[in-house]
Amino acid sequence: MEKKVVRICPVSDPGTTYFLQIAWEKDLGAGFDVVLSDGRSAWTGKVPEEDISKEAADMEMEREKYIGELKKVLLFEGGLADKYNFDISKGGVDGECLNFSYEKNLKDVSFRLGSLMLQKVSGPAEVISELISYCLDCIKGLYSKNEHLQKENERLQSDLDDVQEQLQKCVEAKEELEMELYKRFILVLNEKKAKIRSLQKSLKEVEEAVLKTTQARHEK
Amino acid sequence: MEKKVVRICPVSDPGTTYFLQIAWEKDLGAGFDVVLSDGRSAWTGKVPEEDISKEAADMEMEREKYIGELKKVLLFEGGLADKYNFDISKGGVDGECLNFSYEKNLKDVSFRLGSLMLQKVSGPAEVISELISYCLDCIKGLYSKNEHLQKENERLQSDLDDVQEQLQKCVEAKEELEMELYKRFILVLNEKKAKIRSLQKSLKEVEEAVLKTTQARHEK
Amino acid sequence: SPETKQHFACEYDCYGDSYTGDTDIAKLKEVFSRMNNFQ
Repeated sequence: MEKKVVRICPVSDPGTTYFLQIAWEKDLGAGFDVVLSDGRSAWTGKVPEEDISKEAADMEMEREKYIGELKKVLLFEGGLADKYNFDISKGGVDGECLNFSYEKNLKDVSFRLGSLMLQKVSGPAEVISELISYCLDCIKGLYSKNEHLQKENERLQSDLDDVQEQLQKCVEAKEELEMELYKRFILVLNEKKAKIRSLQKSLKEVEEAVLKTTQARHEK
Repeated sequence: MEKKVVRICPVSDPGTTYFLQIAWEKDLGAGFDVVLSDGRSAWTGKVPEEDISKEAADMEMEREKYIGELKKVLLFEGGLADKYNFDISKGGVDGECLNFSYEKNLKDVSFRLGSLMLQKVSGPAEVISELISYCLDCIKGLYSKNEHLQKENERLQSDLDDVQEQLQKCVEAKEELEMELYKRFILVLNEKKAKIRSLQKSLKEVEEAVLKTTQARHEK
Repeated sequence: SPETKQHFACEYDCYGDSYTGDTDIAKLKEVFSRMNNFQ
């Protein structure tokens, strides 16, 4: 079962804070349970799947689009882009019933997204306790995830530093390799050039000696 | 102001859940405020700095060590290593006062860490509302921090993948460079060796020709 | 012996590379690997 607890202030009583808990199985569109509390009393209600379909049809809105709007208004998934209002009006003897409604604000007009009657709970302490317990469990889970992400973050940073160091070393090693190979090549190549010069010199000397001898014999 | 809300069950009434809120400025040892609620009523109290010092002295425990124990028992900072108990006993007319005590469990003995009288709050709804609001703010903050860490982790992972790819390319480039240089060196060196072989052949031919000529003249 | 020394001096340079025999990657790598602590 999925849950979300949000804080709302009704437009007709903006000074009072209410806590709205929505609970659903897998998909909000399949229906959801509502719990509303002001920290003293608690009211509960249900919105079944058929009511969601009926509301969307009445509004001439595609069902999926309507569910998207419900998520934005009831689960605060919309961010700050759209504006939504809530209202509460008490009914019945000693406010046993509560009419809870929610609407979307456009520029100059608001249109009602939905409403339902909530029944006052006879034992609010238990409902409020469960609500607080759910919040504490959320905190614990988030804190745990936070620690895990933090550790993961540190591991990734450490790995990144290591690989960057390896890359730096590789770049330096590549430059060093090039330098070392050229140095060695030059020495070996120069040995060959020295040998070539030496042979060329020997050949020239022999050829000159033969020429001198030939010239001397002709003169003789 | 720092706060922590935890869930406790008193040993004398383990079926009832209470919510304990501890609030302090910077250092718990400078004193702290206590709020206790069962979701219906709320009780508050204060533990000033002097009482902390007195309690530590009575226990013949170093003050810092005692504060450490307080953090473990009241803020649940100890993990599962140590075991702590809480107890609540109502007092006054209509349970207006509450004696709240906390102790540490060792193998066969428990020793009391502290206790205080809490006064019932006349307007518990406000206190409970604030407690729930604080929890929701914690959730929002942790969720936001988690999103930030998640994004940070994704960025680090992406950077790590990039740098690992660069490292791989560098290693391959280094191997390719080595191979290319050797290929070129070999071509140049073998050119010089061919030249050397050619010169040695020419020199040998000239020397042989001179030898033949010299031999022929001697015979003549 | 001096004769062997003379023979190798004619055939190989001071780094052990043949003056006349074509080289390849393996031979050149071996020559280079012997060339440490040189100017």
